[in-house]
Amino acid sequence: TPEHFVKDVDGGIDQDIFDINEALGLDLFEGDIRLDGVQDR
Amino acid sequence: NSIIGENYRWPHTIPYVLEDSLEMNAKGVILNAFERYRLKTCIDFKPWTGEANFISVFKGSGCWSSIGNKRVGNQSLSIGENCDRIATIQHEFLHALGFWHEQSRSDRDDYVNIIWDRIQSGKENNFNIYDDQVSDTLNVPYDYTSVMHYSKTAFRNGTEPTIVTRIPDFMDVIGQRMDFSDSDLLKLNRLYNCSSSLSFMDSCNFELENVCGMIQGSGDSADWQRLSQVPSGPESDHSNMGQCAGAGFFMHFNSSAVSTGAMAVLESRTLYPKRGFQCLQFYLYNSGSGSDQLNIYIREYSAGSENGTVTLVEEIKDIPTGSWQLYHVPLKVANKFRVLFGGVRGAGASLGGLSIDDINLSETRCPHHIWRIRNFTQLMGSLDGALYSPPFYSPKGYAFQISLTLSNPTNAGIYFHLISGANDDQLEWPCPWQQATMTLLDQNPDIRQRMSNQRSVTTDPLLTDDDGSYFWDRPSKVGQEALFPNGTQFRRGKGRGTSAFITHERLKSRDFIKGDDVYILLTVEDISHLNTTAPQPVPTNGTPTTSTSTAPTPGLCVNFACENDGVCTVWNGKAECRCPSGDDWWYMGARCEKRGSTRDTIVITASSTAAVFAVMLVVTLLSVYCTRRRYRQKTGPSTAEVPVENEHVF
Repeated sequence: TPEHFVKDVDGGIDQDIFDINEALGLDLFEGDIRLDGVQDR
Repeated sequence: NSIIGENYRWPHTIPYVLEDSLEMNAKGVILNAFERYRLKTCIDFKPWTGEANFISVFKGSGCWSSIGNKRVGNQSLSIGENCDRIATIQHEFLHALGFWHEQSRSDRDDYVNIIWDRIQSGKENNFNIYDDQVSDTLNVPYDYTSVMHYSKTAFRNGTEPTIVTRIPDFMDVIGQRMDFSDSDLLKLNRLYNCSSSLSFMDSCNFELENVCGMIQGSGDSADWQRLSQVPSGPESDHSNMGQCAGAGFFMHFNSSAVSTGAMAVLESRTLYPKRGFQCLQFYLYNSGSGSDQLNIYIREYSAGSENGTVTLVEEIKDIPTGSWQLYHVPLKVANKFRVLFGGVRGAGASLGGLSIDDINLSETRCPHHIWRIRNFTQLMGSLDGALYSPPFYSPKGYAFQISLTLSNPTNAGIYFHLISGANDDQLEWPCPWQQATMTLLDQNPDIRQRMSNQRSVTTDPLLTDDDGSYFWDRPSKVGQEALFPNGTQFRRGKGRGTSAFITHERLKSRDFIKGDDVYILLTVEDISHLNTTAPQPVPTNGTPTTSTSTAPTPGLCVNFACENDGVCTVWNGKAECRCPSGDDWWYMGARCEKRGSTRDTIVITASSTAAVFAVMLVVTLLSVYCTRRRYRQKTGPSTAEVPVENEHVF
């Protein structure tokens, strides 16, 4: 069969939520939570 | 692990807005995620029609949410680039519903060890735990399988895991991003007092003798039998694959005991639809003749027909013999109904009959196609290159194939390919906005307990490949030559998907491989209707809006900043601010710079009332004083004080 002719949208890496946010430089609470003053834990 | 406080709860039906900024694929995946909530919880979602509080899903930077209902009107939830995986969206919406991450529970250290020196500096606070005064475990044990749990590599500063489970078997379980776990659902349904779901209708594995309330049909020539084995097959049920001694039942129609054309009918209990469309799924085993068939009927009850009207919905013929096989039957029933399974003895010789197990009925859409991969275990690790599905056609007529890669030692990959097909001359190219959803089915007998793994790919007609050609252009133009197993030549377009669909470890877990079969469910839907900037709904205060008035027009709003989360909008060609409001407060002013609240109104009302009272009091006192003075003058000292003797009469 011809070589597997594909485009990998993940670039071979299984990126979790926190990896994606970290790569964008986000500094959210526990990685993906937007807190406001009232809710600070 | 939920935030404590009733004020954080959402209504059971959550209003939402999918902002225009969202990628098309993300919009489709979000709607699929809502279907998972509707199937397994009592949480529903509905387009915003002006309710005070709603969730606005937009393409922000990254994937994030707030915790609980913040009651701020427009509550944002970001599904940015690469966040368009169904379990990521389920995760962020669980935050919005009020759930924290699983490993921040107060009893976390009983179950996992945090390796602090492997955490990136400055990120240690992401691993804090919080006591049961601020978060509630809802009396559910610690859940390694939660969709809300960090993975073992979260915030690591090197290659070693930051979380080590005390039970080693769970090391590769934590951080699953496939679907809700049973405990996720238990907590959510407990927090929101769920007792039913919108789209689940019935599930039956025939383990209980009441056979889920199913009844033998009348007027047929044989009965279905509840068995755990048939000499000519199946040797065991499908639910447990014979793993449980003394259990494992299914229903069997012994076609060898009746003559050709004889039928045995098994009727479901009475069912009450809410959405008007259903998907019936079940496993079927044929050990009779190749010409035996299974007919699916619906007995629909309506005012005029007390016994209901029976309608043939599907005839399942040419049933392969010798193995359990999954079937889906789409239904469209709006009134109270029963499903009827009619086994029919075919003309050929029969040594056994038809058996059914693990029936599931839900008000969801059936997949368009099923790719069954047999003898899967031997393929794992031995297959170099890719495994291709048979060719399928989408409802719009596009021919497509799926490819699976199993040779990578860690991950299995999955890709969607357009291929040359019979309708290509009549179709639009590049292929516009067809969303292909590929689901690796967790074959748990109960649909509510399945944690299937799913990925969606959408054909963006403007997407270009590295060589500048349109990615989703006609396969005969941009595709490669390939051959079907029967030697027929065709052209296969470039596949789009992921090499990290699922790890081999997870693939071997749960019921993804059952009876050495794997099922990939495929749906290719036209989602172009999500692309139009449809007019936004009219909020209840009556001010009509259209998306152009609500959607900021880049030019006018660029230099027009609104304060306090106000939203810039264009109205009558001018940029204006739409200010947030709450139950008892609101922002106002041209830039939403002023804050108002009902407390202010009360103060203003009280003070103005007091002022009016004071003024009236002064006026009254003055008038009394003047009146008395005038009265005194009239009756004044001149008369009273003139002596009488000096008076003269003229």
